[in-house]
Amino acid sequence: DTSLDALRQALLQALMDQDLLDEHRVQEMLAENEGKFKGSALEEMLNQLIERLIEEGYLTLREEQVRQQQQQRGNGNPEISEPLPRNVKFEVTEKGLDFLGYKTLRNLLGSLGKSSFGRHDTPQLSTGVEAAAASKAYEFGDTINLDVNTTLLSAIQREGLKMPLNLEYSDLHVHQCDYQSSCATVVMLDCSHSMILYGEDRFTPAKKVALALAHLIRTQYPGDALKLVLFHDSAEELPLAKLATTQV
Amino acid sequence: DVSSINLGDLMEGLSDSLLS
Repeated sequence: DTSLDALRQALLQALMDQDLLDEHRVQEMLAENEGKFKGSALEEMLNQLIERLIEEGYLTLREEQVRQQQQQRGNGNPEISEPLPRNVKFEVTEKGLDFLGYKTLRNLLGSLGKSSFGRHDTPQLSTGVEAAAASKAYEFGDTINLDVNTTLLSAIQREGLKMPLNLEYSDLHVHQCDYQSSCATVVMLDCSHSMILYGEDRFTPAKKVALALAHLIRTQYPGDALKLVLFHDSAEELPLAKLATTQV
Repeated sequence: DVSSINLGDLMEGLSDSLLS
């Protein structure tokens, strides 16, 4: 449900979960408005929060076209009908999606303790390890980043320590660097009926993992290609921007 | 006070609703 009412409801729940608002205060604000939500200080507060989320670029609003059927209501009837209710929906922006991806990734990997050495950032300290790869004999086509020490040592071993030192082609050695490659990843997301079988939602957790994985790949491995595929009776490519709003 | 609420924390609290 992407209606504004659903958003207000979710906001209220989030505020209460984070102890920013308690049940008592909610009742108080409603009571000030004769128990009605519409026009209450609570509605005003939630609207202000939605405005802030929009200003900061996390969400956008769009107005859906009112159904044709409703527009035709009262056709040929000169009397003025009641104004139709506005059908405003919200959408998560790319910034919002990026933020959710980051948070989901942090939650998935955030419970790391200190175990073996890896690449995940932790609050702990460790000694640095910088692997210096051995140099190799120069071959045509190699980048000429000469390892001068090994080159001279090779010449000395062959010719003995004398001046002038005669360098042969086979003496040349070059530094080796880590070779980094890019890779392509396709994430396949199952949205078949079994994902919501027996009323249990297995799709949302899977979607969160996909979102976190997408965030990890996009931020840690620039140059990688990432595509999402949604499969059910058939399969189709899913744009990353649509991931958050995809449902079974 | 609405302006004192951290939007990042709020978005995190909203994530379950926004993603489901």
